[in-house]
This record gives sequence, C-alpha cells and structure tokens, in this order.
Amino acid sequence: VSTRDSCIGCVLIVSLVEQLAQVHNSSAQKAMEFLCSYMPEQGGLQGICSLIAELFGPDLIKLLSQNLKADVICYAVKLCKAEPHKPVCHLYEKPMNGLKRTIKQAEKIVRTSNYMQNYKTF
Amino acid sequence: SGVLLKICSLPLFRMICQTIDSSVPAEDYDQDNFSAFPSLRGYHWRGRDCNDINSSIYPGRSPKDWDALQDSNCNGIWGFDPEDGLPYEKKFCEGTDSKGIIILGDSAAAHFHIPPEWMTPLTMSKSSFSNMALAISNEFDWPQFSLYTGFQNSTIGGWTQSLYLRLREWNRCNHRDYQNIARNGGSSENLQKYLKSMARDQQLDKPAIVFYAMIGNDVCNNLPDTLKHMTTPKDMKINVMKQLEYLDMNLPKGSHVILMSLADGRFLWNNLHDRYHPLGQLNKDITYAQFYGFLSCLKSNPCEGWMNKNETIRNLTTERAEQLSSVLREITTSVKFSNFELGYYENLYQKVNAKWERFGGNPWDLLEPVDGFHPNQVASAIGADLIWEEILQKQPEIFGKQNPFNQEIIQQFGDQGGH
Repeated sequence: VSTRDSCIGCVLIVSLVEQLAQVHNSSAQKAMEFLCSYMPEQGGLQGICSLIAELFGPDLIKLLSQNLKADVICYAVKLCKAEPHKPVCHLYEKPMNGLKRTIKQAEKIVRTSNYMQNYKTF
Repeated sequence: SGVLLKICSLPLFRMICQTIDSSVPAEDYDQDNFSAFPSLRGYHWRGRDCNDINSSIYPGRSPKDWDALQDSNCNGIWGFDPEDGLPYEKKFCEGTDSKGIIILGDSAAAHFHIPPEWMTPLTMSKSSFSNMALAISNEFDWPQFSLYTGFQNSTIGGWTQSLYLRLREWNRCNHRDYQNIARNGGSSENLQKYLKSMARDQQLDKPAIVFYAMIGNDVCNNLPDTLKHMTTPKDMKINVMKQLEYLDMNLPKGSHVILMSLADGRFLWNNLHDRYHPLGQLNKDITYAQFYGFLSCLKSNPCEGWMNKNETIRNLTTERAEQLSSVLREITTSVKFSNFELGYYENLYQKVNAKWERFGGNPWDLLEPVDGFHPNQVASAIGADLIWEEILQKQPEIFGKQNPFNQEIIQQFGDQGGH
C-alpha cells in the first residue's frame, strides 16, 4: 500500500477513535468497537473494520493511552513513513518535544508488539 | 494506481472498479447503457431504463410509432386516447421541442461528497454510516442530487434543484432524459477516455443540451511543481476541439453544447484556511490550512495550486484557469458545427456566492466541509436555478418552448412511472 494513502487513512481512523473515546469517556478499545459497530454490514464493511481493529488495536490502545496524536501514532505503526531528507508530514500541531523525537518514543512503545514483529518479518 | 490495482483484485471491489473504468452501468442486460439498477453508474447517473432486456427501449429516444403500444423512450407517456384514437405521445409531445440533458464533467458535476457525519464523533451513530455502501458504489458521488442531473430529494443536506428537473418541469415529455457523464478527476485531458460512454444515437434519439463543465482539473494536480503540469491553452484547444468534433458526429441535429468556464478556486483558501476542518472541530486543533498542508506534504493534495498557503501560486493558478476559459470562449465565437449550436457560460460560482450572500449566507457554507474543495449541495441547487434563469432569458431557444400539455400529462400519467 502506498505510503500516502495508508497514512491518510490511518490518521483519519485513529483521529476518529481518539475522539470517540473522548466523547464517550471510554477506552480506545471500546471506541474502536463503537466505530466498527457503526459500519454497515453491506459489502463486508463491518468485517473489514473489525479486521483492522484486530490487527492494529493492541498497538493503538497502548499509543493512545500515552496521549499521542494520530499522526505520531501512524508513524509509529509504520502506516506513515518519513522520506529521507524530506519534512515529516503532520496534520496536528507539532508536539512540544519535537515531531521526530516523539515518533521515536512512540516507536519504542510498540517495538515488541506482535504486529510490529510481523511487520518486520514481512 | 498500484493500490487501486490491488484493491480492484478483491472480489468486493471488482465490479466497482470495472464500472469506474468504463463509466457505463454495471447492470445493463440489453447493453444500451441504461440500467434499472440505481448505483454502479445505473439510474442515479442516467435515466432509468424501463425495459432492460430490449436495447431499442431507453430514455431519450424519439418515440417509435408514437409509443401507441409501448413506452419506447421511458418518459412514462404511452398508449392512445380512446376518445379520438390518437397516441398520447403524439398529442402531448409532438412539436414540443423535447430534449434531454447531458453533462460531461468532473467531480463537481458528479457531485462528490463525503458526509461530514462520518467525521463527527460527537453525533456519530450507526445511522451516520447507513449510506456508506451506496456512496462507495457511486464512487463517492451523488449525481442523483447534482446541479445538472439531480432528481431525488437530497438526503445530504440542502435541497435538490437541477437543470434536468427544470427542463422536465418545462416539458414533461423530457422525463428521465438525463445522462451524467462525469468522473472524479475529469479534465479536458482525460474526457476522451469516457466520452464514448455517452449514449446518444444521432438518427434515433432526441436532441440534447450538453454541458461541458471541466471546472478545475486542468489546473489542479497534486504535484509540488503544480504550475508546470497544468493544461496549456494550446492543449486545451486541441482537447476541446477533438471532443466537440466527436459530439458533432454523435449528437442529433438541433442539439446545444454549452461550455462552462473554469472556477476561480481562490475562493477555497480565502474562505476556509482559518476555519476548523470537521475532524478538528471537537478539540479545535485542525484548520483547513493544516489539512491542505498535510495533503500537500504527502503529495495527495487534489489541487496544489489553489489549496496552497502561497498566494502567488494561488493567483497564478487562477491566471491559467482564466486563460483556459478564454480558450473556451474563443472556440464558442469562432467555430461552427453542423449538428449543434455552441454556447458559453461563465463565472457560475461567483454568481452563486453573490446570490447566497444576498440571502445572508456565509461563503464557506457553499463548500464541501470534508474535502474543503468541492461546491456543496446548496451551491449546486442555487447554481441550477441561476443557469436556468440566465439561459432562459438570454437564449430561450436552448430549452425550447414550454409544453402547453404539461397539466394534461400529469393528469393522465401521474408521476410518469417515477424516476
């Protein structure tokens, strides 16, 4: 999947999950369940959503609990990729500690996760 | 394109991808390019086929034997009056100058729209996404509510008004005679690829009013050096002439083609840049300037020239758009065709905004909130009325005469079989 499409899709979905958790005062896991339950069953859309939640859910929960923004999270799970010698693309304001540094910290949080291990193998 | 190829190999999306590629209905048993199925380029895009197993029955054709025995043009008027034995189609439609509407256009003409309720967690529920499958199967376009060919009551805010509805109200014989040949990303450069999906038989069908509305993609691209990749006036002339020649070979005599000028997209930045994007409304943390910048950084900005913080680039983009519009105007005054009259309509959205401001509206209420790029339902409905009124005043021959039998048609045929 091309970086730009996966990046936009990721930032969009993670932002929604983050805001749903905020609105419902719930965990990120619950927010993901909310989002998938809202999807129509036609065309397997709900199934696709559940599959994505299963794949990325554990990492997203960990990262969202650190109050990280969606764009930083998407770099951490490698759905956004910074190109060498190019600025790091971000939707939200840059974090206080700097964007690159915050992304590095986020990457450490999920380094040992199942998804990231499989990602590296792939 | 690589991503698209992979997505398109999935069974779920195969049919959608084939439909996007060909721009003809996915479900069309008689292969006449009209369908009885709504989405996947079906009757949301072209008048509903009232007989999908007979390719000589479809909307827009001249009636066969005055439709005494069957409705050959699907306008809901058929049979004969038992009192005088005359076919109704002959009684009500003969000599009334009936004709159809065809739009050759881009995403604005197809009415691209991503529902803002998909991005608003505060009000999000299962019903917010109930239209998602329909939106996907219509390529995120809503031609059934659009400026040129809308016919259903809007379910996406605002109201529906369209040139098709006005033309149908003007002459009920025009019922179901519409075709929306528009595509996301459509431009004078790529129209040739899907122009052939237009269904009009020069010998058998009624004349048509064709609107050519490529209002931005000739100057819009996602490349950082955007100015270098815009259509040049020279290429614009070549492209449009080629397409008009194709139309001259395919449109029935007595048709009209109206070239619409390009939009001035500076309106986007000027009215949106410091406002919050739907995704940023909850926490007041994403403005359109940030949103445009993020898309540009990823090289996914649909219009680098206008959705850009650099005022010089925005002005140069408008300058090129004006040059391309001048090409269209010049063609209108200098070239003649055998089967249609050529016309030109300019500055639609400036006129829409002026009218909206007279109503006390804000300019940003005319734009699609999610993409921050397209005119929305309100702009489309106002635009339809403006075009109708102006053409009716300046060139009434384009729409033909008002049908004096409209009331009798309604009395006899009710809603003419609906849409």
